[in-house]
Amino acid sequence: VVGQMPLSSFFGGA
Amino acid sequence: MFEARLLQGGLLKKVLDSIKDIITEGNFDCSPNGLSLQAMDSSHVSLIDILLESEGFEHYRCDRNIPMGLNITNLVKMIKCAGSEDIVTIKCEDKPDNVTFLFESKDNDKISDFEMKTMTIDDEHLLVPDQTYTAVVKMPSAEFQRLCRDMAAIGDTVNISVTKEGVRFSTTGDMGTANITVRPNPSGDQKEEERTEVQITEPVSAGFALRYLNSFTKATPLSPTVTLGMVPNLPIVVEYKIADMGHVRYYLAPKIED
Repeated sequence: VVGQMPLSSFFGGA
Repeated sequence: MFEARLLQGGLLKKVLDSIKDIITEGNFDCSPNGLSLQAMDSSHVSLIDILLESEGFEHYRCDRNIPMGLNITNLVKMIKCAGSEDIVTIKCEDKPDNVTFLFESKDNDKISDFEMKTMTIDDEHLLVPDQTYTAVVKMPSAEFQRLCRDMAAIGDTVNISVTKEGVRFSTTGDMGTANITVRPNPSGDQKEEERTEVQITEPVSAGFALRYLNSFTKATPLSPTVTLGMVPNLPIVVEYKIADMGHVRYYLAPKIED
């Protein structure tokens, strides 16, 4: 399966 | 209150063109430093980050931070009513129910004002770290646009590999494969904006969805060059600098294979 992780899993919340 | 006067109203049209395919609404943050926007697409894999610095405006007044939630589709409709040479003034109160756009023709013979309703947008704000990129590629924006378009004709995902020899873009689809390598050429006779420059600390390679990259290239009219920043296993950043004003940046999560 090829997919993408949401950006929140790379960058923290403000 | 917030009031900002921009001599090149056409710039606003270009900025909106660069985001309208990706987001339908967004919070424009008015602050003493400038006008900024951070918003994710509906699937939360790409992020738009815009900064228009206060110094880039002919007049700029902002007493306190004001979030201005706007429907982008409606905003595009309104800004379309401005001539590309018009001077645009954006005005709102501290807790705005609406925003006023004032368009003045260059010769000052036509003045229009439009009032648009604001909306409350509950969005997730991400903290993008100031990071050192393992690979930075600066290339002509038109070249990158062409390349993404060509790649998308063949496949859905592009693999971007950066080495000190250059940048290799590869894709695979039902009909076959495509590889395009762009080499750095700093010693040529080209003007600075025609050069491709590569700076790396180590080779980096990752796959990205072409659908998003193609949407990002809608920012091409904003800048003659584009900068790609990559770190292994982290989102790519695609940056278009706006001269004397700020930037439009896009972040896109890499493809993962299980």
